[in-house]
Amino acid sequence: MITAILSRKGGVGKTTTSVNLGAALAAQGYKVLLVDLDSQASTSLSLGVSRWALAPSSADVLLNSYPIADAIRATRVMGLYLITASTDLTSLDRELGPVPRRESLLKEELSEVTDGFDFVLIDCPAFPSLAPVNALMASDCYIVPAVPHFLAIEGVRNVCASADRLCERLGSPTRLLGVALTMVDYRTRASRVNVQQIRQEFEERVFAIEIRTNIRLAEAPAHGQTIFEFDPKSPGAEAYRLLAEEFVLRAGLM
Amino acid sequence: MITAILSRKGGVGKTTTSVNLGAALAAQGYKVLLVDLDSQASTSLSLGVSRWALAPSSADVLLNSYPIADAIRATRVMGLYLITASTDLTSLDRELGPVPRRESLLKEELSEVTDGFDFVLIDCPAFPSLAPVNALMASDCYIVPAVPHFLAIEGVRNVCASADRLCERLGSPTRLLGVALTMVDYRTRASRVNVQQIRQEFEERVFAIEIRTNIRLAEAPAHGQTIFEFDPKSPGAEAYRLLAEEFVLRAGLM
Ligand SMILES: Nc1ncnc2c1ncn2[C@@H]1O[C@H](COP(=O)(O)OP(=O)(O)OP(=O)(O)O)[C@@H](O)[C@H]1O
Ligand SMILES: Nc1ncnc2c1ncn2[C@@H]1O[C@H](COP(=O)(O)OP(=O)(O)OP(=O)(O)O)[C@@H](O)[C@H]1O
Ligand SMILES: [Mg+2]
Ligand SMILES: [Mg+2]
Repeated sequence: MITAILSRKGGVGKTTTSVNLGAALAAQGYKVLLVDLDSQASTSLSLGVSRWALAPSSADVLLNSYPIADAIRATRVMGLYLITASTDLTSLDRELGPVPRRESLLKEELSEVTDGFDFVLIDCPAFPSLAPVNALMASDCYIVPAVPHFLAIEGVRNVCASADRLCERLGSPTRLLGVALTMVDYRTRASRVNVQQIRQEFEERVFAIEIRTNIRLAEAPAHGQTIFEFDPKSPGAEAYRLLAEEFVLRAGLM
Repeated sequence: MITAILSRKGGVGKTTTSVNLGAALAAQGYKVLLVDLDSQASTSLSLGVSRWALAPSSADVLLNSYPIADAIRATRVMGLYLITASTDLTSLDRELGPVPRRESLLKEELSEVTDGFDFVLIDCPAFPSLAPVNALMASDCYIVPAVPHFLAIEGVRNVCASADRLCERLGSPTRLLGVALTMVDYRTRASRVNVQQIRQEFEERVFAIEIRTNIRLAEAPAHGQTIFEFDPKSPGAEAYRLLAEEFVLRAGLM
């Protein structure tokens, strides 16, 4: 099953969720492929790949016909594999502009390798642009991470509406798997009100498991580690373990 | 003076800084224009414009030759004016792709109205794409908001290097005015270490004033208010007042 991690709003935990959900699924024994489509290469850096060792990356696969199977690399985490990103992705929109079927290049490439994996997670730059559109077309479903702040809630409505419209137009059956609440901080009344608002509006489409603010999640990438390597007993590690269990349940119901 | 608020990393406080720095400068008696170039229209929503009342917006000015002077609207804040954004900006890259001098359209448009303002601040989507490039070309300087987390620090190095290279290539004198530390949280050692690291690396190019995490800054946009209208005695309001003073000092030294 292929899942795109999408949002319109920046800094809501797309990378943190891709890396740690992926690692939690691998810890359960699944074989997982992470595809980094963001030119910042945050997922790649979070897994310890040096900025100078990013090639061959998803940019080479999409722009230079590099064989996708050769772009897959193992990580230190058993069962977790990675296709890195690189800054070359910044020219994706310009270079693929005139190419026919430009929205489904990733879908065609991934179809060659996905049989070997139980789950594929795609970390995207902010929606919309060609990279997240490719991810959406290549995926069976998508997850929208959201921080319970006013500016991010506006973004959730927006991305779900645009993604569904786009899939209809391009004839893709990709559906919302769920909205994942991240950086939840119950110290303030406003946060509680915002969480309630999102749950009332999106109902069962919001994951039951919430990821609370936990600074260890922000520290782990500096060491090139997932939260399970960096601080396995932290609340952040526990939250992503539970999120992975709910993810598998929801996937089974697709 | 025209300033672009830029970052490669998402969710680092570009919108929060545009709105509240703008409002603080207006409170000091300056006439300020905010230009919203992000298709999320976060700055517009933060100032109370309804999502259904965004037109005419910066998209109409850039894509439909709408007269820029007529797109300027007053806000409830004395001395603070706004050009809204709209979702039409999502097609900027595609529609302006073949247009010659596409990087300097905003510069040409803004030059007609900037004499009437002391300061212009431009809120951008994540760098790089055509909107932030237009903002950079139109600006005298740029500010990079940064959260003292590993993933955001990587982004600061990245955006400064790309912006400087781009300005050289396109012959624009735009310079870095400063890196503004936002969502600083001194409860953890890692944050202190990250702040130190940014200050050591960027030295005097980092604003002395830091914006600490203050949930009132995240709540104000829900009410369509700046922090000075919503909670003028909050630490967030005080921090942006001081940042505005340092901004004026740095601007004077340009
Ligand atoms: N639950 C959490 N608690 C504390 N910090 C978090 C949490 N989740 C993410 N972070 C931190 O918040 C910042 C934003 O998260 P992240 O980079 O994963 O978001 P993103 O949506 O991928 O951002 P971008 O839009 O730049 O791709 C990062 O510095 C990350 O380390
Ligand atoms: N100092 C602060 N303390 C607490 N919350 C903050 C602070 N600054 C910004 N926020 C909140 O953090 C979130 C990210 O900030 P903001 O939206 O301004 O970032 P951005 O860089 O404009 O994001 P995007 O990449 O989506 O444009 C918002 O929900 C905002 O309300
Ligand atoms: Mg990311
Ligand atoms: Mg913004």
